[in-house]
Amino acid sequence: MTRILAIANQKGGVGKTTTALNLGMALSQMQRRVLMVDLDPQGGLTVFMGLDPYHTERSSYSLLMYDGMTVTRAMRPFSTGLALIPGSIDLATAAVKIIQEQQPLDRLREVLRSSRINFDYILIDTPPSLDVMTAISLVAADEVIIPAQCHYLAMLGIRAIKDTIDRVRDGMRNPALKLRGVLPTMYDSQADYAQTVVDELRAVLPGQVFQTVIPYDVRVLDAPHRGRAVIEDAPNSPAALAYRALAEELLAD
Amino acid sequence: MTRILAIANQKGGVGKTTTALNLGMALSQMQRRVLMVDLDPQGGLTVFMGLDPYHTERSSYSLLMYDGMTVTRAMRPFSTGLALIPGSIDLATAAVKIIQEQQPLDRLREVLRSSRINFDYILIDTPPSLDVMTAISLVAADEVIIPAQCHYLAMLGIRAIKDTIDRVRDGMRNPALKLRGVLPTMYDSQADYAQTVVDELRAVLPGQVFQTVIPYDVRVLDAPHRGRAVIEDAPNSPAALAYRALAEELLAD
Ligand SMILES: Nc1ncnc2c1ncn2[C@@H]1O[C@H](COP(=O)(O)OP(=O)(O)OP(=O)(O)O)[C@@H](O)[C@H]1O
Ligand SMILES: Nc1ncnc2c1ncn2[C@@H]1O[C@H](COP(=O)(O)OP(=O)(O)OP(=O)(O)O)[C@@H](O)[C@H]1O
Ligand SMILES: [Mg+2]
Ligand SMILES: [Mg+2]
Repeated sequence: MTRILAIANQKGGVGKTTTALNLGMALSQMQRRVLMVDLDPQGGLTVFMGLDPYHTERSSYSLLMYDGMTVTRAMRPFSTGLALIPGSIDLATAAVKIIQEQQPLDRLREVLRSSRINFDYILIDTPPSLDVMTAISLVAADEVIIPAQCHYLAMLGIRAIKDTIDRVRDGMRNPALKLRGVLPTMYDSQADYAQTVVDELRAVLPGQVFQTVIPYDVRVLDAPHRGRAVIEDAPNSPAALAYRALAEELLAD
Repeated sequence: MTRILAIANQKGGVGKTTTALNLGMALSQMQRRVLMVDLDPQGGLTVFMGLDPYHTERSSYSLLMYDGMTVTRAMRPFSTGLALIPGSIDLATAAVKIIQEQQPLDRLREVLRSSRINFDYILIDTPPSLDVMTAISLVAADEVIIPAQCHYLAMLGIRAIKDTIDRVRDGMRNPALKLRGVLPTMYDSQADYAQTVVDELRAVLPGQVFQTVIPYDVRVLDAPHRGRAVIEDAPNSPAALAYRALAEELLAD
């Protein structure tokens, strides 16, 4: 049964896009059919996959706004088992339009669920905000992964996205939505309090924090300059090993 | 003459809040009167200053939404020469209201400019998005500082915020608005391409990139756990020295 996973946290720069990219690749390396969907008007995932969010005609924007657009037509295949629906800068105007015209938020849900048979995992990358695109991803998803940087503001960010998940679920927009897990990211072993933050996450959210912790690893910063994800660019680096461990954790569910 | 500086970049986690906090403190340590304004509904700057954005009655939200609220009543003094107008989670609903009712964006500009005599520097921290709160800060400011993480997506992020600055200036909402500078942040000397990113910024934006580069420094991650900004917590750390150098660069203008 296909799993649709929203990768969400309104805090900026916590590793949402890096997680969507590397988890997606790890799962496809493990023979799963993966679709990634970029819902961020800044299009970081789209850029990391070598496309240009300033110039994508078939994108998540067209999928949201045009009834005639389908998942099959919007997606770009990258290899057997890995495809991307790119983002577009036009998603910013879509968000304003949806707010102003009070349009329903379930268009993405409909099209992904009618296409789900084609994939094992659908990963949705979201922008750093709690507004329209994140709401659309939560209405469309079965489960949520919350990447959380191991820093002082971690719990503040998690609280806000958890409240939003509860509102979407209890407000009946997506009654089956569940939090699959908080993923500690950018764990810097040289920082005095990184372990304190992880311990606190596990204490406050028992059973809701992944075993896997993604370490701070300069190889993640380097990889895009060589046109690759860290999982391909430095497959034995600490971050690559951690993203494969994360994929294994999900496959063991 | 008071300088009103917006700290803006819609890319998440590039050091906007860390810059507002540490530059603000550095300037006040150098005997300037500083007002910091938190326009982010996530309220990171407010949390770093020891307040709670879930419980602030007088905040940037009340300043934007209630005619009777003034800068003097909204601000919290922290020491001679340093004050904060805290953020509030209610800023998220303010943004929706402003979009839906198509309200003007110049309320913050009015109140700050009528209060400017009381301060030497006003620093406005903004959320990771190009929407209402960032627009409000650009209409209110004299100048913009763009913190830019030294990573592959740096130029993409800068292009978007520069376009927005041009639209605000050329669209006559704030004809005098200028870009003071791009600030390279989180420069990790262990990363192969960090220097390449800085070189490219200086090549593509000649004269528009600060001399100062803020290094990646775990002391920045540790400081909030001890209730302090890095500039107080570790005054001789590389990041603290860099933020003081940034303050000197501004004072030399
Ligand atoms: N484990 C890591 N080690 C080092 N750098 C990392 C790691 N994970 C992510 N980064 C870097 O941190 C920056 C932010 O990561 P990323 O863009 O994935 O976060 P995000 O949550 O998607 O950001 P946004 O909120 O802007 O969408 C990127 O430059 C990325 O390369
Ligand atoms: N020079 C640095 N070295 C190490 N860590 C840093 C540095 N500057 C900022 N950080 C850390 O990176 C994280 C993101 O920084 P910050 O919150 O200032 O970015 P931001 O642009 O305000 O994020 P957002 O877009 O979510 O508002 C914080 O945990 C902060 O402590
Ligand atoms: Mg992202
Ligand atoms: Mg911030």
